[in-house]
Amino acid sequence: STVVLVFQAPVAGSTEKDSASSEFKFSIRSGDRIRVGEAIGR
Amino acid sequence: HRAHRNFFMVSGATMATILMLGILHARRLYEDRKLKVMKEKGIEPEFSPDAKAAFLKLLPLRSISRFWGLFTGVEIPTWLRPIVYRAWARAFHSDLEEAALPLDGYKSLQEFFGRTLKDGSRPIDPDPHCLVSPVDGTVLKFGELRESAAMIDQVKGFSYSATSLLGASPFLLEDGCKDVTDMEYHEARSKDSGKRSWWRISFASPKVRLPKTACPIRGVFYCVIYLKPGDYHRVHSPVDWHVFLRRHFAGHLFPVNERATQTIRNLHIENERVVLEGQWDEGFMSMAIIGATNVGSIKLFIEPELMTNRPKRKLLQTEPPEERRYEPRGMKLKKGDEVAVFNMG
Repeated sequence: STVVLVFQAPVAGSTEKDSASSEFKFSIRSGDRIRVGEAIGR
Repeated sequence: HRAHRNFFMVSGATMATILMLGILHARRLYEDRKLKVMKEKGIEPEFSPDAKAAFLKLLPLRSISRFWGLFTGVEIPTWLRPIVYRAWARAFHSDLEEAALPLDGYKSLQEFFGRTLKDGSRPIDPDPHCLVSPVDGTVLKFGELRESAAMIDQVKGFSYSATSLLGASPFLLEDGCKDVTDMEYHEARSKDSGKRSWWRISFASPKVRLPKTACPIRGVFYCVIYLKPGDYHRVHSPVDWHVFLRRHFAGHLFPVNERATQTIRNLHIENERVVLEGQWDEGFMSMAIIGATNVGSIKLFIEPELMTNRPKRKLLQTEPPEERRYEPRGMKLKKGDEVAVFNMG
C-alpha cells in the first residue's frame, strides 16, 4: 500500500525578514525507512 | 498396467509444475539481484512495462482481494495464533514487540495486520514547524512540483499528474496566499472550478508580487511513502490541519510493490484510494491513501461508515470519485492523530 502527501509550504524568497528559516526543506532521502511521527521536512 | 501408466503421468505433471515454478523463482531472484546491483551503482530503475503487468490487468484482482480478506478474516484457534503471527513476522520482518496486545489476543490475521502499537512506540517529532510521516514505510519519491502540470514521479521515465491523483476539481484560491476560512473554502468549491485551478495560481503566485511582508510565497511539495506487508499499517496525521473534503476513487487493485511501480502505468491513479483534502497553517494539505491487492480496504476513523473494496461494479475509467464534504467546519486533526487503517482484503 502507498500514501502520497501533496501540500503547500513556504519556498525560498518568502518574507524578507527570515526567508532562509521559513523555507520548507525535506529532511529525508529516497529509499529511507521512515516511521510514524518522524519528521520528513521542516 | 493402466494404473502404473497413470502414476507416471501424474508424477510427471507434478515434476513439470515444480520445475516450472523453480525456474520462475530463480528468474525472479536473478532480476531482483540485478536490480539491487543497479541501485548500488546509483542507477535508478526505469519504467519498463512488461507482459506480466499486462497479464495482471486480465486477472480478477478485486475478487482475489476480497477472497483474501475473507480468508484472513477467519478466526484462528487461540493456541495457533502466536505460531501464525510469528511466522508472518519472520516472513515480512514485523516487530512483534510493539504490538499493543499479546499475540493470542488477535482473533484473525486480518486483526493482527491492523494492530495498534504499545503507547509511546511512535513519538511525534516535537518541532512545531515540522511535517511528520503519516505512516511507517519507505520513502519512494519526494520533491517540489514545479511545472504547471504538477507531475509526480512514479519511477524514472514515467510520472503522473497530481491533479489526477487528488481529483479533477482542485480547490480555487483567488490570490494564492490569503488564509481561507472553511466557509470561503466551501464557497470557492461550489463555484465552477473549471476556470483556473489553484495549481497554476500557486505556481503563478511567485510572479504575482504581493506585499512581501504580507505573506510567504508558497510552493507545492509531494512525498510518496510505500508500506511493505510487514509494516505497521495505520495512517496518522502528518500535521495539525482541517480536513474539508474526502474523495473515494473505486479503482483497480494492482499490487503496488517496487516491481509494479516500474511496470504498471499510472499505478497510483488506477488503484482504489481515499483522498483527504484540507488546509494547514501553510496552505493546502492533502493525503492520498492508496490500496493494493492484498490491502484493498481503507477504513477511515473520521468516517467509519465509508466502505471501500466493494464488490465489482462496471468501473468506467472516467468515473468521478465519490465525494463528501465534512460540514460545517471540516474535521480538525492534530499531528499524530490516527486517521485510517489499511485492512487486508
